[in-house]
Amino acid sequence: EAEFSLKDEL
Amino acid sequence: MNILRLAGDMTHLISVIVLLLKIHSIKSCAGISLKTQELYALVFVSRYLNIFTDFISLYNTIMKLIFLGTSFSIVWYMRYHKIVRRSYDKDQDTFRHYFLVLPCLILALLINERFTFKEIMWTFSLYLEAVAILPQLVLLQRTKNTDNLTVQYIFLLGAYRALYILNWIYRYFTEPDYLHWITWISGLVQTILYGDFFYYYFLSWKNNVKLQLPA
Repeated sequence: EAEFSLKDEL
Repeated sequence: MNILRLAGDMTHLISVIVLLLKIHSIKSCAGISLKTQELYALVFVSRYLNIFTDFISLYNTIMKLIFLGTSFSIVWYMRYHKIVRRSYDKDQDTFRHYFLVLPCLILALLINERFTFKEIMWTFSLYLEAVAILPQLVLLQRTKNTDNLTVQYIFLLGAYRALYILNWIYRYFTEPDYLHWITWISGLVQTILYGDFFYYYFLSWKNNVKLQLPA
């Protein structure tokens, strides 16, 4: 799992 | 990407264009809070730290670059452009914006999804964005003759947040494991802060009079 989740929103 | 999210992003983009248009065409930033604009620049810097490390999509990268570029150019115009800066209502724009930054940073250190640098900065940006409009709303309340472009700019910013909430509801019901309490609550707080403004916006629109927030 990426360290950085969700983040496809601006 | 769903239509609500796209509509939200486009509304956000248009709000920035409206503001830049005002600054460019009439060489004026009257009624615009530099404090709010500086907070937005800080919001985008802390949120988009992953811009060159995590590739999501071309759309995502371009939009991030646009929001970073436009927020800094607006701050630059208001601070340094020799004509534009003269129209800045410095004496009215007195909200102490650094009082918002520190509590947001502390809150991000305490309440976050993961205790990593990028994650905390991302969370900080969410909290800060939620309250970044406050200096602008205070300035709007103090300004007697607010021009139409300023009012439209604030309205579009609020509409962008409202559309994002609808997007979250949609994603919650259509995507498995889509659960982001921190984003949702800060987004909700942000939209609620616009509540009063929206009320008077619709009132002025209905009665066809200039918007003025009561003191």
